[in-house]
Amino acid sequence: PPPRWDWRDKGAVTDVKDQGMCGSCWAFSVTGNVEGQWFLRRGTLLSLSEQELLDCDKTDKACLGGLPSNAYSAIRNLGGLETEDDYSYRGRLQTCSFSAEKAKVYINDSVELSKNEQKLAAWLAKNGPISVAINAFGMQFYRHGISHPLRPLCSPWLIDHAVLLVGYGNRSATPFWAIKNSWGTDWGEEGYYYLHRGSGACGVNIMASSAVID
Amino acid sequence: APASSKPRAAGAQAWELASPELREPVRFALEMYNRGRAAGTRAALEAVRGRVRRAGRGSLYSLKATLVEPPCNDPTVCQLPVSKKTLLCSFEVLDELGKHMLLRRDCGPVDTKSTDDKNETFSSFLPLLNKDPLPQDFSVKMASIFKDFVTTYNRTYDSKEEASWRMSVFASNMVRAQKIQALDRGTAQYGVTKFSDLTEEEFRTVYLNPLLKDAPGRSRRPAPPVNGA
Repeated sequence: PPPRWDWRDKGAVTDVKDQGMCGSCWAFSVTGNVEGQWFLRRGTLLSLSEQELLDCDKTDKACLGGLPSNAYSAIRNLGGLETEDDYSYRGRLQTCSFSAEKAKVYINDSVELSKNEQKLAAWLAKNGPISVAINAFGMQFYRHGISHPLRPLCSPWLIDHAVLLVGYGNRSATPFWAIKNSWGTDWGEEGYYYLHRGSGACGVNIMASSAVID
Repeated sequence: APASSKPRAAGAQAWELASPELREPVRFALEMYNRGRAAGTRAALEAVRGRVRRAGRGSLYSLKATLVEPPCNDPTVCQLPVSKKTLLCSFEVLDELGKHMLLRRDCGPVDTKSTDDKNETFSSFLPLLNKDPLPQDFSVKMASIFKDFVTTYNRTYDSKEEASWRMSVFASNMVRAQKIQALDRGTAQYGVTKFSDLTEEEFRTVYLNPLLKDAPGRSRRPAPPVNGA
């Protein structure tokens, strides 16, 4: 893969969003991935609706949590995603009011990505931002810089937060992943979290996935 | 203060038997532990031992308390009937001119005592709590930082008690952030964020996603390998 990559520089990433007091990180991780995929396939960056997933993805649990893999299937079964403006975020479960006519994007499939971070970087540079899930150890108090907790403290088996890989690179020889979070811009580095790359830190390589748009 | 002999009965009698110097910090720690609980659901003190260290203008109490959680058979309160449970808790209470602040609260079933000792190890090299003297007016400083936090993130609390509780949580979180900072091998900085007045439990319950850990979700086909430049 190239030494560094950042899809924010290429217009494939929407502004940082805020999930509010709701465990809906899974929805933001997936819409972020689909936004990137749609941009790369169709050249248009649309901000897509998480609320539609909260309300209409009956497999997942809205603010009580969900899985990206289920969300991709829900998007396919529903027939697509509406935009944020058409189906705006409320931060709590509501009655599903999805309208297929209003869907602006669709996906055909979803894929599981490699657990090898080199390959992940190569895939990201070629195909777009990646939905991942990590152990959120320390993120409650994260302010800035590249996080690299001790492995026992940030076990890859206690994954509890879904986010979006939007780029990677090095800061003074420390390799990092640039991660778009969904806790607003007043958290972390303007809403972004930087995590050590290449060591499987906090399980960043365990649940990498993407939608596929033909 | 040296450990007192086990009190003959739990609850109010435990006060008499504890060393007088421990009474106030233990009362405060128990009050914080039972915060928000209805009468009849509060944990009771069974035994306590502790030591006190003079720090600046105040005293830092390190307490080891055995608490007894009451049985719970009310399905509206607990999903499963819970029999009486004994917990071993470590509290650190700073008392500065009569103003108490809970700096640490670690509780677990009695048999996790060894972990607790490990936690002791954690804090053993943090200057804030152990060997180095506490900075002068620690609680005054902490109050000032908390005030900045409230202003920065536009926090409002329903009552003075709530604000006091949140400040204790904030102080405890500052210590936690310091531990995380000390153990991070990267360049990350940890400290005050908009989540600094939430307990770990609250943060985990509201903002994180327990489903990710448990179910693998739908199986998907692996992506084709990336080839070419």
